[in-house]
Amino acid sequence: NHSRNKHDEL
Amino acid sequence: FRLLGDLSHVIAIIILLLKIWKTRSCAGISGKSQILFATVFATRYLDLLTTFVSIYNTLMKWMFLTTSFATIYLIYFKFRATYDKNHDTFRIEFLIIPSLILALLINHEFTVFEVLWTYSIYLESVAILPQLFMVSKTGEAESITSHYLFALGCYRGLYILNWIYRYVTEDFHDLIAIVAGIVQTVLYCDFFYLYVTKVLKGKKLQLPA
Repeated sequence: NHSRNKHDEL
Repeated sequence: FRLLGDLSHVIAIIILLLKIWKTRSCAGISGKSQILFATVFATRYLDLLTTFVSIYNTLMKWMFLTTSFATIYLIYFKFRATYDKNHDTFRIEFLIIPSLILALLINHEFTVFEVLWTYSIYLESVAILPQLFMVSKTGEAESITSHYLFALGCYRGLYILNWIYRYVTEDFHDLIAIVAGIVQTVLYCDFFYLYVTKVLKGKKLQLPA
């Protein structure tokens, strides 16, 4: 979940 | 905040490309900073291959990748003759190697993708130094170059607000990105000061002797 959140940002 | 941050990032890149294209010259622009930014995007957006977030996300990532390589092409090939090589003398290995070592030591997970992502975050935070070094060496910057730097500096600053907002509303935070983002924004502070006190008043950005 943590990494899913991260890919969201640029 | 994130949208504003992204927009300000896009505007920065467009300003830079337009400046080079319209004046047919990349004088005053650090090719080394641009190489670092392209490295940042190339190592961070590897997730394009593995994770789909949204069309917006995918388009933006591709845009940052293509424009950063296009900028390098303009500086080192098309308008090579105008590139200010003698003033672009920052040693980028001093940024690349420590960022890589730090990424290997401090990361969320010791995997190739994760270390490269972390590396891109660390490298991004210092990637502007060759450009700032160049401005300090020549003692001045064209107005258009200062607008570029201002938009680029705003982007990470706005991301900090986004991270505060996300922490409050989603309880999500990423310490690596936050600390690096703060470092990155702090590096621009001196420039922000000069931008507000000089460029916005119609003067050229000139460093005090």
